[in-house]
Amino acid sequence: ARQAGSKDKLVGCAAYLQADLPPRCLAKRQIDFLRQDILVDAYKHRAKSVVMLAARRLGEELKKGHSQPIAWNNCHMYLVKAAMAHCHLYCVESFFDGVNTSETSQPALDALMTLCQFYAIFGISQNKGDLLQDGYMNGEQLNMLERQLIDLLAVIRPIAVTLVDAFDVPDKMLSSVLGRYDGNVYENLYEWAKSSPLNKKEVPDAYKYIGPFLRE
Amino acid sequence: INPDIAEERENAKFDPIELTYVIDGGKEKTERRRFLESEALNDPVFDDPADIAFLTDEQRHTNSVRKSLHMVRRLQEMEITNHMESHWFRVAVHRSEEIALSLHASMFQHTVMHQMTEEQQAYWLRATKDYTLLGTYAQTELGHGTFLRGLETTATYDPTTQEFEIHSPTLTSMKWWPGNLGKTATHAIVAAQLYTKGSRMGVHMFMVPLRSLETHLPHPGVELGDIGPKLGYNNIDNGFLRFNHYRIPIENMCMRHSKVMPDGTYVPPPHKKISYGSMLPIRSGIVGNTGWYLSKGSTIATRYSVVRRQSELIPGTKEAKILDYQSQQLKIFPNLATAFAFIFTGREMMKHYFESLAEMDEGNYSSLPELHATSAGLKAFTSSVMASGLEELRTSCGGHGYSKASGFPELYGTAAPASTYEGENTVMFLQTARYLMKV
Repeated sequence: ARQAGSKDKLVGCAAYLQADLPPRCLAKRQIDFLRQDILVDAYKHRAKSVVMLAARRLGEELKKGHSQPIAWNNCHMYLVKAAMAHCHLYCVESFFDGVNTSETSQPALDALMTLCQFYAIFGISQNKGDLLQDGYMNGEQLNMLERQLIDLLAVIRPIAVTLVDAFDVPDKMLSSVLGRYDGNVYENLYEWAKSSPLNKKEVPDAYKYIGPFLRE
Repeated sequence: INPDIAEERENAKFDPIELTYVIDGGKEKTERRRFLESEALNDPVFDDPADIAFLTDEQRHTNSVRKSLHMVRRLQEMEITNHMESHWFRVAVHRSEEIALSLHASMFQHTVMHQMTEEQQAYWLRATKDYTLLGTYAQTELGHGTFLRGLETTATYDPTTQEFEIHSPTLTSMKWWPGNLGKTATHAIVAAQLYTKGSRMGVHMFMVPLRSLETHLPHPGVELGDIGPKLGYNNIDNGFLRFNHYRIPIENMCMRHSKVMPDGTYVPPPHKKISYGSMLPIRSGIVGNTGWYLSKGSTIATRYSVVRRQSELIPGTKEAKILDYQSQQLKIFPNLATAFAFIFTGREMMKHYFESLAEMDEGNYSSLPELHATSAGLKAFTSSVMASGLEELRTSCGGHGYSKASGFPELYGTAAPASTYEGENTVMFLQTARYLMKV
């Protein structure tokens, strides 16, 4: 934040702090929220605004005469939020970059892009307050965004099992009766329960307490 | 195959292996991973005596060490030195449990490779790679965690004998938490405040022998023990360590970046944060791992949600698959998408790390602050999202998610420590914020 206000050019993952971003979200239709530029710009705007807000709050605390450590401590709420927004942006950009550079069949690529869009849209929906606060997005745009979120659920639903199968985790490594590849859950839950050490005896050791209690 | 899950696969629009190749980074890598996993999963020596849910913690520790040592031998026999291949094999050996002896192959070995001189490495690196000793990384103390400058353990140089005296001056200075420290490790990289010529020079790393290689008994002046049962990691003897004026030779200080000369003169490092370097690969690696933990949780929840049926979505029809309910989709799909997001982010983070490491090996430390800030923040962000995501996925399985049969208790117990180890998350966010304020 300090360097961003100077003439020094920022490089690396904080370069967005100096970037010229649209002052308002450019989405006009629901489908616009599938566009990578619109989604990433929203994350950049959010990160930049909360980082700069934290910097301003820190400056205000210093102007009040607080020492740097006390001023820092008084701004933890803003600082933690700034770091989270910065990291969230990094994840969204990495996901898009990963999908854009992946080589696979078109249906698989489409599935991956859908998940990526869904991840980005869901994150905006979860943090919409940051984007409403300074008017970057308005209520109508958020309604469109959340309708797009719901529409994507229906796209993901039929391929959900295929998507998790792609993680390719063998049953022995997954170690879950519920998550078995063959889906034979209930019969194996029963078998698993029977193998519990408590089931080795019909009458448990605790009967030494149960018996006298019941006979009293 | 359960017909409800078979139906889902019959209607698939693509072959899942296509995405598996993308996730692994190519068909050849997938095939190699599968080969290594099959070597581990089909080796009867790696079978557990019973489902781990039914074993005591002591049985789990013994079983885990047994498997780990066989794993070391198999890795040597197969001549696997590639980090990723080794990781795949280790994960397959330990299945849902934390990998035993993982600190030996990661932070312990990393410190030897990157913080010791070539002369020091001539001995210690061979011993580390040959496993003629078992190492761990002892930094955290009972009363001190992420704030390294607050560590109390001392290493006081004595020029008359050319030795360091390692000491735990207070109760809170005991080393507390390191994996396999309690009962398994024979050596540790110990983080201690260096004192020489009466001055404190800050935290430095020391190679400290803890147990006899003949009897496995702790050396005189070294007190060791297990810290007891935990939320997870119950196959691992996370330990405590207390020193009582224990002496090690001058050669055991990691001297690649800063040095103590025989007369006690101190030579400082080129960059003040260079000694924190061992944290960076671990934090960077955690990012991708959070994606893998979420992928497991998503796999369990999604498959179960097409087998489980509950209530009538349309009155008078068969009970619906619970994945057909929008509320269930809203619990699972964000976590499924996040799993992919974190896998890709982890890949990007590791790329960033290796690029910066190459620069630092050439003497260029300019990327260190950004790498430090990015790895700290992303470790915190991904691990906190993952932990809450796993809880949401567990509850998406209803009551059965509470059973250890679901895999969620072990998965959560193994994954959740990432929020507090290698730097508590809020402290990590504040480190990233400090960098963001500066730039």
